[in-house]
Amino acid sequence: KRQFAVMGLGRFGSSVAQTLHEMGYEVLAIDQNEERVQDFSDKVTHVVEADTTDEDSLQALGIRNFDVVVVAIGQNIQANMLTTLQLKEMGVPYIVAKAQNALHGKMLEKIGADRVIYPERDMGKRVAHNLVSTNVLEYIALSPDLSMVEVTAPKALVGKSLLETNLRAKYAINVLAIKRKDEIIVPPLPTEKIMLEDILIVVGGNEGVQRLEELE
Amino acid sequence: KRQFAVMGLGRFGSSVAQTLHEMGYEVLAIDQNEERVQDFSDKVTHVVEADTTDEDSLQALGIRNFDVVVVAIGQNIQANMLTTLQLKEMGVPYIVAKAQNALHGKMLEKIGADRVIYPERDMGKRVAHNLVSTNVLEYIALSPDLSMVEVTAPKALVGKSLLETNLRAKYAINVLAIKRKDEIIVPPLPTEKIMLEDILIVVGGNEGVQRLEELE
Ligand SMILES: Nc1ncnc2c1ncn2[C@@H]1O[C@H](COP(=O)(O)OP(=O)(O)OP(=O)(O)O)[C@@H](O)[C@H]1O
Ligand SMILES: Nc1ncnc2c1ncn2[C@@H]1O[C@H](COP(=O)(O)OP(=O)(O)OP(=O)(O)O)[C@@H](O)[C@H]1O
Repeated sequence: KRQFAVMGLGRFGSSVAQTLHEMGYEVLAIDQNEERVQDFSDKVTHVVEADTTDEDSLQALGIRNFDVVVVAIGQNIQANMLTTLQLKEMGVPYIVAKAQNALHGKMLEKIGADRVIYPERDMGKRVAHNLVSTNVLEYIALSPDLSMVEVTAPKALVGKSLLETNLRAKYAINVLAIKRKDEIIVPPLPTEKIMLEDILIVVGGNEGVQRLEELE
Repeated sequence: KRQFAVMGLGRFGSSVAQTLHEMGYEVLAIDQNEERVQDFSDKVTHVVEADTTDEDSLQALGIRNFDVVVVAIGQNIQANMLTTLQLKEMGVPYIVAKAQNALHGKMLEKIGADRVIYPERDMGKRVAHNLVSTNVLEYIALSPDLSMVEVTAPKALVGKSLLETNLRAKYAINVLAIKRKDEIIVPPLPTEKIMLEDILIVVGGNEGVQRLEELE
């Protein structure tokens, strides 16, 4: 199984490290800030306090043995780039780096990042699209033609089983899950009856999804 | 057409504002930092320098006339929360707020945010899933227990119909759509055969989704 190192435990880096850990992968998490290292000590396999711009520290950590290193240092563009360059020179096979802006991202590609991430910029676009498309609870464009929507169950459907509502045939949509108070039913059986205040998580082509959104 | 205001022009806020503008919507962008306001002056309809925690400034801006306000102030959790509270008290119909962490997010919901965003955290999860499986093209966490993944069809499934793969029973996942070259099949019939290079868009509980991601 591949080994991952994550450098920089801000909101993005810590999320990458924690998610990898939860999925069962070995993660070495590194930050120069002692407090952040402490807070993270029980969340992944190993956490180390180090300055990743320091070549000796990188050597000591055996960083060249990692399959993937994620450079999640944010505000300090210089440290972010210097770290990326050092990792490239040490022969790390796959380097992911977070960029502050388009120019920073271009430079990262030039100095050896295999993949550049723009978390805030990409989420900003997604949120903007969400806000524009609909008033429903959540909208995610899964692809240009396919969307996922969370809607409170239209009264017209309450009391009917999923099979009876015939949503698949009528709107070409698929009910992935039903949220009912604190529980989530996934996948719901065709016999599941829709109740008042249920939240339906549905997916389908854009037209069918929109017609469901407009149902009373 | 709805009017939007975005408060805080960091990487996330400026991306929201710019994307809305590019989609043809009126955007009022606000930041207390003069330099950021200057840099943004030609990017959206209106940019204003103001402290959004100041009630008088909000009144003067006519903020209650906006349909949606996005609070994209980051590091200053107090300013972020105070701004959100003021917007709620002024009757803004839909408030989106960016949270630094889960606790901050909970508080934002309690004080009136209609939607809370975790850009770095969500992108961190997405990147982690992308790194784990080269088959994974896209990963979105739909809720704490439910995720959507786009994967290239594992060779183990090629040539089988959806019914034969028995994904629903084996992994508790649901194939929402199949992308094949330029076409998208949604929803796919149980008889649909999976072909080489198909891209499967699936949804399900986290464990089942991960097991599919790891299939060769
Ligand atoms: N040279 C370095 N070596 C190790 N860690 C570093 C170095 N420089 C910065 N860091 C760490 O990187 C982490 C993330 O950086 P920072 O908080 O500036 O970025 P950010 O873009 O605001 O992060 P995010 O948006 O992911 O929260 C910090 O915890 C910081 O201590
Ligand atoms: N009270 C306030 N009124 C107006 N703008 C504010 C206020 N407080 C902070 N801001 C602005 O909010 C913007 C975003 O805040 P900050 O840079 O701290 O967040 P961030 O989480 O690092 O942002 P991002 O990750 O989106 O880049 C800054 O440009 C800052 O000037």
